[in-house]
Amino acid sequence: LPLRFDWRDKHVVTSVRNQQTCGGCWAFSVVGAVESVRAIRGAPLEDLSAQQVIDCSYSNFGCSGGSPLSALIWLNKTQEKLVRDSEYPFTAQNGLCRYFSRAQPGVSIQGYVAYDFSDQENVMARALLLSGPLVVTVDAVSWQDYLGGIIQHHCSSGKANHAVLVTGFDRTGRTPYWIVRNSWGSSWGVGGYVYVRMGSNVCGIADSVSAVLV
Amino acid sequence: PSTRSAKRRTAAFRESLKRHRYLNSVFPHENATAFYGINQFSYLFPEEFKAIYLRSEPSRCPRYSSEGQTPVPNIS
Repeated sequence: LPLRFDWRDKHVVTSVRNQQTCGGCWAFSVVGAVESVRAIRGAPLEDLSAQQVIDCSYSNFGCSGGSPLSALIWLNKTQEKLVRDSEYPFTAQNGLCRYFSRAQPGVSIQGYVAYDFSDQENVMARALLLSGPLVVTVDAVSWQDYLGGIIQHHCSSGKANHAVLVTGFDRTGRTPYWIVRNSWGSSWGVGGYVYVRMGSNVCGIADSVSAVLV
Repeated sequence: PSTRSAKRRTAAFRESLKRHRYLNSVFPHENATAFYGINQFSYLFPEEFKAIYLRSEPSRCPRYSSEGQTPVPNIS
């Protein structure tokens, strides 16, 4: 493993989004992974529609909540093509699912994998290198007050309530950490990102980890 | 109603300040540890914050096992 790796350095991570008062973190994390993996495969980096996933993923509850794994199962099963964010913009509320013609350009996924990597965060880091940014769920109760630094305490594993995107890791210092993109706007945390200690499953970051295949 | 709402926001903000003091007081000398303080969510009570922003449902995934994985051969 390299000491430091961040997919942002390869220019394949879109900018931080803001879910506003919509509980759609699960959709933003999944769409973020699709955007990045598609760009890693050589396509242009584009914002895709989280609103489409919020409105159309019938196994979830839109802005009232959902699970990234259910969204991935839905994307894989229906082969729904994600359209550009500009085609289906974010409204921060539930809406009726809009359907597009088959000719409409969009991105469908070829599959996904989901694993519990607790106690195996080195393997998780390898998965990040091989597959692209990873969708994870975390206990983010204490993130309400986060300003910066590496989260090492004040959260639990096995109590996930938020979904985010891991874009990289840094092991150059005394405390290795994951680099995590949140969806609460760029004024939160470190430009919209949060650092979580690596190696002790802090906040349950390794409990439920998904990678997308595009 | 606006006065009631303002009072509620002030109460939430006061509670946030207390919480920041506590969060920053535990393990203060730990290397590069996180720091906590006023941000856009400080006017919310924790239960309000949770109800609005923490809406991801947990899911159980199989434990990753390297057994049964076929190593990729060395190819160019």
